Amino acid sequence: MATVISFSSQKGGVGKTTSAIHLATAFALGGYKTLLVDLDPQGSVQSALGIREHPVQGARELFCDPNFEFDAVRVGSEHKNLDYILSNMSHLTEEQEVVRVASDYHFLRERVEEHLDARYDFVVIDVPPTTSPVSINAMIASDLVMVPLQCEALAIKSLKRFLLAFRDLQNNIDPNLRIAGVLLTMFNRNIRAHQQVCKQVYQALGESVFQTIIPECSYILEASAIGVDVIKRRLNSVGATGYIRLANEVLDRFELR
Amino acid sequence: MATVISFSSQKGGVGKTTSAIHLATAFALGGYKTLLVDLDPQGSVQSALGIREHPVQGARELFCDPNFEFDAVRVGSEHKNLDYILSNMSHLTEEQEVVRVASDYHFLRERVEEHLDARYDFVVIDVPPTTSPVSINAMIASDLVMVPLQCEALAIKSLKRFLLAFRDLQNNIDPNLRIAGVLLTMFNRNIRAHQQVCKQVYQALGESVFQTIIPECSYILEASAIGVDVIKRRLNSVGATGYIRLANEVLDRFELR
Ligand SMILES: Nc1ncnc2c1ncn2[C@@H]1O[C@H](COP(=O)(O)OP(=O)(O)OP(=O)(O)O)[C@@H](O)[C@H]1O
Ligand SMILES: Nc1ncnc2c1ncn2[C@@H]1O[C@H](COP(=O)(O)OP(=O)(O)OP(=O)(O)O)[C@@H](O)[C@H]1O
Ligand SMILES: [Mg+2]
Ligand SMILES: [Mg+2]
Repeated sequence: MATVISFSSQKGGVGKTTSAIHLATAFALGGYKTLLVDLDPQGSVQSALGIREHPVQGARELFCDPNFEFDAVRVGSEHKNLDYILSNMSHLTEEQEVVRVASDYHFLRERVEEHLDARYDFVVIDVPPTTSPVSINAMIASDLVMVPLQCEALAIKSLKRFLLAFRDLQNNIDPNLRIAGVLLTMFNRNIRAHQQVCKQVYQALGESVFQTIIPECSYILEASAIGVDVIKRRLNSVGATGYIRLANEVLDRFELR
Repeated sequence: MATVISFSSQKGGVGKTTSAIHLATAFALGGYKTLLVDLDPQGSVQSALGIREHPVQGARELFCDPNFEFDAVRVGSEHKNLDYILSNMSHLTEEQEVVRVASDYHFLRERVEEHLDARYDFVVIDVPPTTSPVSINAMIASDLVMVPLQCEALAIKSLKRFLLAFRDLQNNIDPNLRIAGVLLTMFNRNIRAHQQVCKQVYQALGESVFQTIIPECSYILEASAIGVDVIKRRLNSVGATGYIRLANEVLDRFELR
């Protein structure tokens, strides 16, 4: 029985892709069989990991192929416990094909249960920064919806807006939807506004904020520039240790060991 | 006859909202009657400008009200030459209502010609980080589509992907679509990767990159934290002078004076 985790937020550039890649990698290093799925038409997972060949099959077949064959879409990584399903929706017509199928908000959940549940301990999903049908599919398919929040001054406003949109999803689409927690990212302790944001978020949400805060880490930028994850690039960097700590916190908090 | 400008990109957090706000403000200070329209359900324009009251009418009426009354939707600013149409799509159902109307990709263009053309010199549009029907509407309604590109190492890959999606739009939706230019944002001359990105983008695209590069500027963050634009906050900052230079470059390059 796989635990499905997605990173969701309407705001762009907050660390969704970075978090999905590194949480998945940390689980794989910890011995859990993990699948990372990229549902963003931008295909940021492929760019950040420096995967050159364009995937022949991927997220599009996951949604649009009635005879979906898992082994044809699965892309292996250098970790034996980590596989990918990459995004192959770079053409507008492909993206629109997926959006049409995704109008059934429970579609992905059924696909995951049918094809992925028995093969993996964790399925981690990266989504685009929208409340599009694809993003809604990912939330409904998830056991844990994690909300990355960049520690900038406007973060509180964008969080309020996201929580409002999330309540709409609960009222209109699926009352069982739950947020697993808010993850503070790109925290720089020398910037006063960041400390204030952290304090305000903890005061407002308390328990539903992950203890682990991901610091701003230049090695994360460096690693993605050369197409590797930061754990491989610099194991003792604050970025690498941050995501390893997060993986441990998720395992403990939700009793998944 | 208004010149319509939109900032478009699939990647999140690259400076679309910041650029839309500051280009519009610079035009207004330069004596041009300007309207800033926020089509992003996140409503970042309102947050960044510290506008407290939630707009009663806004982007939703622009799309969904058959008896659209411009004066009921227009929000004034402290500049006599600058007005806003704010985003009032914070509920999922409101956003989906707009997306339904936006399936006619030429809808916004007609609305602009009918209601806004005669009143303004410039209409500047902020859009969400997607290729959704709303974003496509904004591109088709625009005379100039500007593509902000953050100077990070993956910028080239996300630019390639955007240009691919743009070509799809030209082939499938509107052959007259043109990109006015790429705008490099958040440039930090002390980061080697930023200099390399700049060099590569100029080599690849030459003329279609704006001469003006917007530097990384902490006053931009500070200004949005207190809900003002950076031109007001700190006129001699690199952020303020950057966007004023950009406004002048747009006026000269496209002979709009
Ligand atoms: N902790 C960090 N420290 C420094 N840079 C970071 C950190 N996390 C992410 N970044 C950088 O910030 C940028 C945005 O991150 P990322 O692409 O993961 O965000 P996103 O939310 O997935 O964006 P999008 O909305 O486009 O999907 C990237 O350049 C990434 O390398
Ligand atoms: N030149 C700059 N220097 C420093 N910070 C900047 C600069 N431009 C934008 N920012 C900051 O970067 C963050 C992202 O910018 P912005 O919200 O304008 O991007 P966006 O592309 O509109 O994001 P979204 O994809 O969510 O719509 C904001 O916190 C903003 O204040
Ligand atoms: Mg991403
Ligand atoms: Mg924005």
